[in-house]
Amino acid sequence: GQKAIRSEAKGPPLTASFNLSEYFKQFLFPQNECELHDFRLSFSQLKWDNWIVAPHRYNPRYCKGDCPRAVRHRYGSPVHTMVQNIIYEKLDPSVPRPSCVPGKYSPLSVLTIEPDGSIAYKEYEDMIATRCTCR
Amino acid sequence: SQASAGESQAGASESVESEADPWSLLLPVDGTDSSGLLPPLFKVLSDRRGETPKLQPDSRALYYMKKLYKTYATKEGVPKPSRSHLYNTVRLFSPCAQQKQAPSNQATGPLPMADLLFNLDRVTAMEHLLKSVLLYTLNNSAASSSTVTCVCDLMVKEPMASSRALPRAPYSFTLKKHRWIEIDVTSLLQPLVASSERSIHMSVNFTCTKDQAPEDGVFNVPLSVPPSLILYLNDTSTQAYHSWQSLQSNWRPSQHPGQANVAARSMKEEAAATVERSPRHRR
Repeated sequence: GQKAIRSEAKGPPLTASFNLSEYFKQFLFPQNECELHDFRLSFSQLKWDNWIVAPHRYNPRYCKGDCPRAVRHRYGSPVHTMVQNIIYEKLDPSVPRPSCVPGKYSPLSVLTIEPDGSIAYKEYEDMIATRCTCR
Repeated sequence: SQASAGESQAGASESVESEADPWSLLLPVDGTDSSGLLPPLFKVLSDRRGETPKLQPDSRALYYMKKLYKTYATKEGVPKPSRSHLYNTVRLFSPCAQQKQAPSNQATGPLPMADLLFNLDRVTAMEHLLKSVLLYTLNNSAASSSTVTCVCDLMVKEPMASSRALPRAPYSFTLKKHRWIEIDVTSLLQPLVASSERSIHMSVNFTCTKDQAPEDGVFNVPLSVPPSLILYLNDTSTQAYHSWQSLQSNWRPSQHPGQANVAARSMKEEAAATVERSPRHRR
């Protein structure tokens, strides 16, 4: 780096802070990093409120954003994700980058009126995303 | 991210409002079978396509089930982790048509012998019965503080007349404190539900006496008949949530305890060996 700095010294005097902030930017997490987003759906929108007594609204959530390069510990991604990242960056950009997808779900409890007039409380598996991961 | 969520929400609601029928959102454009596309809950509801329930449930039954829902789930519909039960389905049935009421006379106690017919068609083959109760609502005129001891005779008339009565365990309850009275009928219904019997005809007879004044003879329990039948079921299908599975998935069971122990021991030996080898660590 000595040569580079010396050669730059001849150019216009750049403030060290500008270089440093540019330099550190590459290590910041991407602005639109992979994370969980809300999407509140009301059952009356789908005209199901005649049948569903509770809950009134359903928020399935979803995952959206770019996967940063350092996914290992932040997203609990498997080692394969880093391999795929390197392939995309160094070998073949037609291989997609790791994607931001849900990694954990929670069930949804629903209270419904049945066609015969009986009432049912049921718990449906995997209806709400609770955590995102990069895969 | 809130802004983007807002955008996606606004976008979706516009598209929902713009469509006369929201079903077009959910059903495949080429009209093929939607079962593979829709989650089980949406599939069940899309089959009812905007109809309204022909039979409305009893308001007291609905009130009871709403209280049960609030006990088990949050406002967003997420099951509370505190729940310790194994059932993931609870069904409340009101009697179809109350059969002829046997005349109430001294012999049958204060409540007329109630003939009840329940149609359990909604119970699927994958739903296994864990517990069932008859639920009586106490009229609010029952606000007396007297303690009452009741004996309940319950007989199943169909499909096979089994005059097996419930073990006459007397049910004693203080009227003032109870809004509901639950009579456990699991032992009687278990074989019927297990044999996929879906129409159950039973008769119930309550005989109650006041604890303080048994000499007054039978006591007129102000129960609002007819009772509802509640089934606590474990739905074993893949669409249902199995809490014990999620407990297990958090706890990583070893393939074989012995095998896991061997692995642990060898790792320990390995670690001890490396410590021995490097002099620095020994210090």
